[in-house]
Amino acid sequence: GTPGLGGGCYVPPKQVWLLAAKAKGLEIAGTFSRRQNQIFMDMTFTNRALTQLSGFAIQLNKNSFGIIPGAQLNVVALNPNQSFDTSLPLSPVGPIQRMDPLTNLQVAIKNNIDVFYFSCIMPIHTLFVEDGVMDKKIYLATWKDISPSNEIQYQISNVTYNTDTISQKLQANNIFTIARRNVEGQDMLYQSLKLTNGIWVLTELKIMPGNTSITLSLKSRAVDVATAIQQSFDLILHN
Amino acid sequence: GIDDSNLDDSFSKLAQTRSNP
Repeated sequence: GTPGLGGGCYVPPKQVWLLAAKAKGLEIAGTFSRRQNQIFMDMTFTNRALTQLSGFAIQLNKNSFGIIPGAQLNVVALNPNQSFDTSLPLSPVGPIQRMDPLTNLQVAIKNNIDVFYFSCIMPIHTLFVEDGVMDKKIYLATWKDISPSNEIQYQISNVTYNTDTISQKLQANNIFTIARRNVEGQDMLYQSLKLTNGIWVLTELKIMPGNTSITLSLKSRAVDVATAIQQSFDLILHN
Repeated sequence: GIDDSNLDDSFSKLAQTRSNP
């Protein structure tokens, strides 16, 4: 399957995670995606060594969201200059250890030559689950219940989409608009999302017609996720 | 059942209070 199709979740371009020069000829480029209710680590393995590379396996260190491989790594033996694309399903059911940044993943890759290590950052929107629509009553009660001192506000600039498109793009990434109001020409979107570990986040977007800067307000009982959530809005609304 | 008009009103009120900084 093509990454990103199906759910319409935003998939960042692959980045080189492991340099061949640092891994005896093994290069790994990768990204993260979410499709069919599952997270994937989409990777391209390239053999830049002069001999065959084989016997690949992967291990993830403990991380903030308990992400572990949901299957064995499937990479064939690679001849020199050969590349292979693989998609590793991930499951959020492993042991938890807080990482900094929050969605940092430490990865170990073994092959017939050696073991190599790298880290990469999971875009947090791949952890937004499909059943993240909060009941309207609960939203209103929770919004009231969380103290204004726990509200975090961000400006997101250079957003060129209109309110409908903003709502659709966010929804494609499991950020759900549960109410929309217009007050004196200003659109207010009330939205919810839920992370794989059950943490709910309530957001409000203020959109002024003709103004490309929009205001994101965020309330959650777990404020630690705020920065990563803001970054996900930023990413989704600029792609 | 759930009184939706009441909920709608609550969101309108929330939006009203939040629209002015």
